[in-house]
Amino acid sequence: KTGQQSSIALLTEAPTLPLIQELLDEAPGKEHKKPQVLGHPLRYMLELYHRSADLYGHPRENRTIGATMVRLVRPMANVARPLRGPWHTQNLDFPLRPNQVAYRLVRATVVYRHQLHLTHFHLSCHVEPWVQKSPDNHFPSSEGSSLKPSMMSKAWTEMDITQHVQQRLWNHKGRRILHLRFMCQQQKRSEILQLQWRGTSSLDVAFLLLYFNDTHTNNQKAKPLSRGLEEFMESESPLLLRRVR
Amino acid sequence: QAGSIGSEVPGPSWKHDGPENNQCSLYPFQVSFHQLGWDHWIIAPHRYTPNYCKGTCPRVLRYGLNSPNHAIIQNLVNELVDQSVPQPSCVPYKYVPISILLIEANGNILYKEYEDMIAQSCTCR
Repeated sequence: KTGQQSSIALLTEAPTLPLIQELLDEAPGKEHKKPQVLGHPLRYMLELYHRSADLYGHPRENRTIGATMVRLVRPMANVARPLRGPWHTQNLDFPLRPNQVAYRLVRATVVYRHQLHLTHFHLSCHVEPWVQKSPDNHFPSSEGSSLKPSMMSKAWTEMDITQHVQQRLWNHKGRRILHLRFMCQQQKRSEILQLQWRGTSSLDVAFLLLYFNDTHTNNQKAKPLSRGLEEFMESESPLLLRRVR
Repeated sequence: QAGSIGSEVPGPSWKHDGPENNQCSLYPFQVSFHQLGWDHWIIAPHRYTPNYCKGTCPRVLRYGLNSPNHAIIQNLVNELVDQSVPQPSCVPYKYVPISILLIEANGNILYKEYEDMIAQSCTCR
């Protein structure tokens, strides 16, 4: 009982340890209810987990994840925009957390529904980066060489957007939001479809995956050796001089 | 590199009583994230096996224990010079990471590998 009640309190007593800092940053307080995440995002991450670790949490030796941390980011709640021409569109806004020094972004992908089934209607969809129009801006389209979607299932597709995120967004300071546009097309226009489309939520149609590698662990392991070696090499004059000064 | 003592988790017949001579060894130990009070945000795994090291360190630290030179000297000091200097302690030697899947407060989902979370073998130092 004591452990359950005070584990977070105990952690706050040693806030300088890296693990404790991370746990305090990432662990929501006990008073927060576990956010409800259901459907495809949760299924996707559970599948990724079972591919990468066994039942006891031991990382699998043959894991192909290529990263030590993967964050699934859901879009901010947003409703579908009114019909424009043959296209049904939704703007998807993904809030990105500030960069963590110890983690390097290695890959960014967007997973989206390429087939959307509304009652009696089937839509073909794709996602493309959305940036404000200006003469200098180039809009990469989904047919471009850098953005090739790959089919995951009958309804979901994954598309690599690493280059776009790194070039346009990653090193920006302040609040960063990745804007994507989710576009669907249907052959016959229908007023019923328009009503259904306007009821769809952005939370159900796409999510972002950010893959990171932990550079902190490697640095920490390398430190004692390099520091010791450095001090040994410099033990003659520079250190002595500094002490005298 | 010789393997450290207790590098393999002992079998069921051995695990309740520990090694006969209470020598420094690795003990399997499992805890649920519910017991730690973290089950409201950790989705997987359900159980965590940190294990632990327990037992006395021998007077003569043999090679297989992977003890550093300092531990050998401290043992000598305890035996020959000053008994107020303690003998080396039985502590984890090697660790392995654990992968965790958790839900962040904003509803995002995080897969993360945490280093040095499971004790795999023990040493005297």
